[in-house]
Amino acid sequence: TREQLQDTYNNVNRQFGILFPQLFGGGEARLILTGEEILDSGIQVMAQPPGKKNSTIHLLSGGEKALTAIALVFSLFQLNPAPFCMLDEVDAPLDDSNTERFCEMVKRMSAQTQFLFITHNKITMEMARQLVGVTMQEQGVSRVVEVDIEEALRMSDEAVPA
Amino acid sequence: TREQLQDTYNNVNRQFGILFPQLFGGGEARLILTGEEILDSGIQVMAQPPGKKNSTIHLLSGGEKALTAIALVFSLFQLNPAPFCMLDEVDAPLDDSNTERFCEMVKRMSAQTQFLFITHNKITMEMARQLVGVTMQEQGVSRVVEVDIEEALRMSDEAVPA
Amino acid sequence: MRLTKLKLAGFKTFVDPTSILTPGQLVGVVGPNGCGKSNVIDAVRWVLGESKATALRGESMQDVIFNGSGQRKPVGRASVELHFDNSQGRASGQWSQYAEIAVKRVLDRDGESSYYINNLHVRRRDVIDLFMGTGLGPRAYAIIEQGMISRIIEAKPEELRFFLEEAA
Amino acid sequence: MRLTKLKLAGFKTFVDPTSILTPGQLVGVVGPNGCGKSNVIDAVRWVLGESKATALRGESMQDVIFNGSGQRKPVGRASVELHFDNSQGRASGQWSQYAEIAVKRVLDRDGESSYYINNLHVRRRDVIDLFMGTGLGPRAYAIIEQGMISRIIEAKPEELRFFLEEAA
Ligand SMILES: Nc1ncnc2c1ncn2[C@@H]1O[C@H](COP(=O)(O)OP(=O)(O)OP(=O)(O)O)[C@@H](O)[C@H]1O
Ligand SMILES: Nc1ncnc2c1ncn2[C@@H]1O[C@H](COP(=O)(O)OP(=O)(O)OP(=O)(O)O)[C@@H](O)[C@H]1O
Ligand SMILES: [Mg+2]
Ligand SMILES: [Mg+2]
Repeated sequence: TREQLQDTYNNVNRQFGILFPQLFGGGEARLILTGEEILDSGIQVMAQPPGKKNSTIHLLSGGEKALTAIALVFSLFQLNPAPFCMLDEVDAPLDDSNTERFCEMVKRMSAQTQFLFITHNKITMEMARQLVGVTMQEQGVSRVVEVDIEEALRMSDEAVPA
Repeated sequence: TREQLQDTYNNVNRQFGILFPQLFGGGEARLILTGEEILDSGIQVMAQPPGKKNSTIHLLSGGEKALTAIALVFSLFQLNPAPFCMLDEVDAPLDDSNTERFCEMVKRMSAQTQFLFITHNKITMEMARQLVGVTMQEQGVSRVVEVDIEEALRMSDEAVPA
Repeated sequence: MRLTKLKLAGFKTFVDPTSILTPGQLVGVVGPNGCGKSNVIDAVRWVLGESKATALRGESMQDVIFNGSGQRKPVGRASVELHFDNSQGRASGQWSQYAEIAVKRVLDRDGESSYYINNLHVRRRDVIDLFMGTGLGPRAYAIIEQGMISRIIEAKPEELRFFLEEAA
Repeated sequence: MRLTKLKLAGFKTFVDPTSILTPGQLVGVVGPNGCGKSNVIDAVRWVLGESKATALRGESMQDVIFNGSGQRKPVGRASVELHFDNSQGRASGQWSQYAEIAVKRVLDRDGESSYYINNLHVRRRDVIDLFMGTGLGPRAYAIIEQGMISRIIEAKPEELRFFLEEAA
């Protein structure tokens, strides 16, 4: 219904405006409706990293785009926390300082939502309470082992046996 | 002309068959023509990482796809070395052992071709003979500085000033 | 409704019965390229009702069944089961009374998929309804596939609306 | 034809005249997110004749001209120049006699682009011909943009043919 969608839009937009500067260490972002009537209009993202001019998301860098998208997804989450969240290497384009802010935010949100995240990044591995290692000791067959951070780092070094 | 295209196809396919196992530490790959007549047929990639069954490239993992694409691009290079090659974070999806094999290959090819590569990965930074640091001490304005590997690693840590 | 366990058998590279326990709130999944990490995410989306083979990187739905490797022969069945802790009774409808909810999907090479909730045979629709509006459908915002994160904001304005409607 | 120097001014975030010297064969480019690394690649593709604004992440070609920042006003002109070492005389046609080749492109906010080779005003076509068949056109296989590597092999079979024709 119309009120529901309008409410959701307002809430997500407000959350997005809060989470974006937390992830970027400053700047601002918001959603924009492309039409008059909410029931049939599209949604555009405007994002302004700290110290830059407001730009359409196409001009943003690879890392800035990923971080902006993370802020948007987490805004949807705050509104309606799903039972769990699965992230597949979303930290790949991020530099170290953005990865650290991303991890801070995930840790805060984990009070309400369970996170399962796939990563090759040491900083992200360190925030995990539990590390699940997936290996292929037997070629083409996946097995799961419990690992600690040292073993996890070694796994990335371990080639899949040729 | 037809002979030229057939020659190029045969050469690239042969090179691809050589470079793929070097990058993956085994396995095999080849190109397949989708039509009878080379002048109007498309090209498909078949790739089989070590120990796996031959598959269409859609089933491959993120890292396997990137490494297969690198093998293909470098095959085109071997045939017709361009004056230089620019790579923008092609190592982002790779684990450490694949990154090391990628660097080995780039070093070998650098005897003939100049490489400029953007990376956040310490292993790839270490293969550079020269490191160009891009910073934004003044917000929104890029500056270039010469850096060594220690400074380069610190740069990734340095947030763009909020 | 926290996820407490995933059980896979015959699903992509998880040919042997495999259990992944997830007791905590922050679970990292690590390992070399091509070892099967993203296949775990595909398994979750499959159980939640994904019906398009291409969304699971296959050409037909049978591509999720273990297809053989250097030393192993293909198998004939894939099965994935998710276990949820529902001690707070937040699952919708008739399922709110159970302390644990187990959702399962099974596919044979020559047949259709079958779905189960707590070992009761259900329709696909029942699994979708169980998670309706929680952001956890097969393609909703709670599961971000590899390489997709930036495409979310590059999406056309109409597509972004879809995410919003899911959260409403 | 090794690249020895890049000179940028007013191009995207490189508002101040900037020179990047590239004496070696293995040049790494590093720095935090959003600092301008991919803008360097955009600058190279622009000089080589890229005519589609969207391929440079812009809406119109004027988007390559520095558009202002927190403290700085927008400027009116973008200019990028590439210097090549041609001591082996491998450049094609009339340019083979020069020991150094400098290719430049300049754009004003209210005008068209102009191209120069060794400070002689040329057409875009002349720049394209200079690099024809070397894999170095604005969109050929020698320059791999961010996030594009995997899309090369996911491309449709007809698109893969384009790469092959460029190498032929
Ligand atoms: N039905 C199947 N039977 C056997 N193997 C399969 C099947 N489907 C996919 N695979 C294999 O699974 C592998 C991909 O695994 P996956 O995408 O999970 O890797 P990953 O751990 O995510 O790696 P990366 O770190 O590179 O993203 C491929 O090598 C593919 O051949
Ligand atoms: N014409 C312009 N004027 C001013 N700034 C611009 C212009 N065009 C692009 N930008 C800015 O350039 C930045 C993007 O830079 P770039 O893509 O080179 O980053 P990067 O160093 O590659 O980062 P990453 O590591 O995240 O990929 C954006 O923040 C964008 O706002
Ligand atoms: Mg993966
Ligand atoms: Mg970039």
